[in-house]
Amino acid sequence: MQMKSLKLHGFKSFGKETDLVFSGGTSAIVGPNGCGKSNIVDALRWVLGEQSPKRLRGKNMEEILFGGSEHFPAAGMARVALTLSQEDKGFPPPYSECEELCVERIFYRGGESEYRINRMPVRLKDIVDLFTDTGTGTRAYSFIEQGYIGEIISAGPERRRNFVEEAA
Amino acid sequence: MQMKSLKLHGFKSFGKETDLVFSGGTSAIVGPNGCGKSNIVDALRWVLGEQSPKRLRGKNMEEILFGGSEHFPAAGMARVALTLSQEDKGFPPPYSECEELCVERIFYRGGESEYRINRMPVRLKDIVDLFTDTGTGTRAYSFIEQGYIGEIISAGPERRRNFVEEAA
Amino acid sequence: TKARFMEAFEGVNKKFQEVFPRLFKGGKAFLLLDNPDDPLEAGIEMVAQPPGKRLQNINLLSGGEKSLAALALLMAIFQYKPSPFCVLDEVDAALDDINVMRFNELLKEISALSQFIVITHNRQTMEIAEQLYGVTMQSPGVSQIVSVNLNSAPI
Amino acid sequence: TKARFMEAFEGVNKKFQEVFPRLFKGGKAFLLLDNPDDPLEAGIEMVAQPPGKRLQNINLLSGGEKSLAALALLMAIFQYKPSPFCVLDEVDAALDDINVMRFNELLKEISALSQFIVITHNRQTMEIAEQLYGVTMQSPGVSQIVSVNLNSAPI
Ligand SMILES: Nc1ncnc2c1ncn2[C@@H]1O[C@H](COP(=O)(O)OP(=O)(O)OP(=O)(O)O)[C@@H](O)[C@H]1O
Ligand SMILES: Nc1ncnc2c1ncn2[C@@H]1O[C@H](COP(=O)(O)OP(=O)(O)OP(=O)(O)O)[C@@H](O)[C@H]1O
Ligand SMILES: [Mg+2]
Ligand SMILES: [Mg+2]
Repeated sequence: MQMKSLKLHGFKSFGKETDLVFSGGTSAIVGPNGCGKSNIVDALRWVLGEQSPKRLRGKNMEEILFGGSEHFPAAGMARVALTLSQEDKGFPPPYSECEELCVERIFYRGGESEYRINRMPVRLKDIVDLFTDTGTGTRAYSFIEQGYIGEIISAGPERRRNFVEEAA
Repeated sequence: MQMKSLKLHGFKSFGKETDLVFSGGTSAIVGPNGCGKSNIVDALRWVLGEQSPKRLRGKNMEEILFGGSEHFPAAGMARVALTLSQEDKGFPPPYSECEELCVERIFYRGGESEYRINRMPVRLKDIVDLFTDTGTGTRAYSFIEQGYIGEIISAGPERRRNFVEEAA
Repeated sequence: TKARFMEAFEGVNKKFQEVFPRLFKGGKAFLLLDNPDDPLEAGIEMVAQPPGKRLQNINLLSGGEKSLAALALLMAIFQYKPSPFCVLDEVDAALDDINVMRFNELLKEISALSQFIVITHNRQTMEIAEQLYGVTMQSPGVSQIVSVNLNSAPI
Repeated sequence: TKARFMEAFEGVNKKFQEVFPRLFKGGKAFLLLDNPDDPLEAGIEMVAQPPGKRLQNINLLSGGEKSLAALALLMAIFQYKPSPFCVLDEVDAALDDINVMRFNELLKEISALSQFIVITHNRQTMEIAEQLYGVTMQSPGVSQIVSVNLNSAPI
């Protein structure tokens, strides 16, 4: 499974609609402190089904909504869309005939949420299941957040066990 | 008060007697990962009177003794000597007539310790008092250890208060 | 289940024992269950011996050595059971330039298995990437993506 | 005592409000007692607004912004009540090159007050030092000090 593109709009510091297009191989994301690099990582976790605001570096889900700036008003909704392609085996049912999948997650101020796969409304569970079936999911070792590499050592034997358990 | 030189012998990775001579101004200590830079910081804390092995990144005081390598046997003792000069006001009594002070701390395998100021045997308390009187001591903000800068933020309001209290 | 965890533990341990000497250019390391009689509850200890040094718990290594050992474990788990993609956010922060290079060589190899996204401030790491995305805030407080030229990169 | 702590708190807060905009080239920040009615027990909150962004608890800033804000606090305390010397071990690890430069400019100024020793892997930081000590392990596991030439530094 390959990520083809990631679209962000209204998510954290991405007040303006933004596209990242991946063309295979290793990608490096660079920029000054505070410009939004780790927010892209949060967006990726979120569209994959992350439900814990803590793992998105926040206290509640509302904090992912772009809070506004001098020239841009606060966002009423946050939307992240991830487009994937599956080369060798194809996607799990009911998407086995699809060449591409577009997974979309929307959160409205006030708490409403929408989830879509190829524009069809689905439940959060369907998104989470899709990624679990394809071995993607939010496995602890697929996402090494800023500072986490130090934690693998300092957090001790129990946390390290959880880390390895995800590969079991 | 100025540091003039720091001598290490048998302390952590400094199995061979080593001298750092300071000639005023800012000093930068550089080198590859694991070469011994933070060990120098530990040595400085230790000679200033640090008693908690935890603050020296160890479980017990015995761990500061050079443990040996392929070509060097383990050390039977660790010795750190710090030479200081006091330009404007002079040292506190009974050292008010001294131009320079040499503070020395020795630890023997087995647990024996020796403390000296200008070669005269003193107690640990005398070393700690000397540094408290000169406003040196191991004030939390005189030593920012590796990783600590992140802790000032993550450790929360209580720890931050302790930090500021040291300036009170 | 106990069997499933033990199989993963031994598989990861085997990989870890190969990856560590690759990153450290020598030495050895391995994982230990801190309670071998209770595999379902035991925690995992890491023991390491960088080249020329003594075998010790990784807690006693330097900041950069700990980082590199943790990356060795991560890469071992990844090789044992790859995910389709992997996102690394500034994992090279504590490494000196030589260790960054060694980690990047390994990364290039493992990236054949999966799609890697790395966030970094380090120029060496930028150079091994096949694609580079620059993030800026031209309008204060609002992020956008710009194309990046490594030679003029103001980072 | 309550009076003594409040005096230090207000002195440090005043300095912090000056240092933060220096390091961030704008914006503002201040300290708050989380329980103003109980100064002897209250913890200290940090609120910050980097230029162009909103005022928020520093927990919500990026990794590098948090580092820089913590350094602003540290330098504020130091200016309020300098110690004879100060040892900084890799405090620049999370900073981009521009922020490293800004911190180093401040460091140069404050180093007039006290003797600073900095440990770093960053070349910019090495360049502002008046003395450079290289630590190596030519004999494995044994540290020694060598003289360093910045142009040939293998670090
Ligand atoms: N909901 C939001 N609305 C607007 N801005 C936000 C929101 N959430 C976070 N931010 C801003 O995004 C910035 C942090 O971005 P991020 O953590 O991605 O930085 P970064 O590029 O990873 O930086 P570093 O190199 O320091 O790690 C912060 O300045 C923060 O104020
Ligand atoms: N008692 C001891 N005897 C021998 N070696 C020791 C002893 N204590 C620590 N060491 C070694 O010293 C090394 C760590 O040194 P230190 O923490 O000073 O590294 P560093 O130069 O700060 O590296 P980094 O850049 O990664 O932070 C470790 O490899 C450790 O094994
Ligand atoms: Mg970040
Ligand atoms: Mg160190």
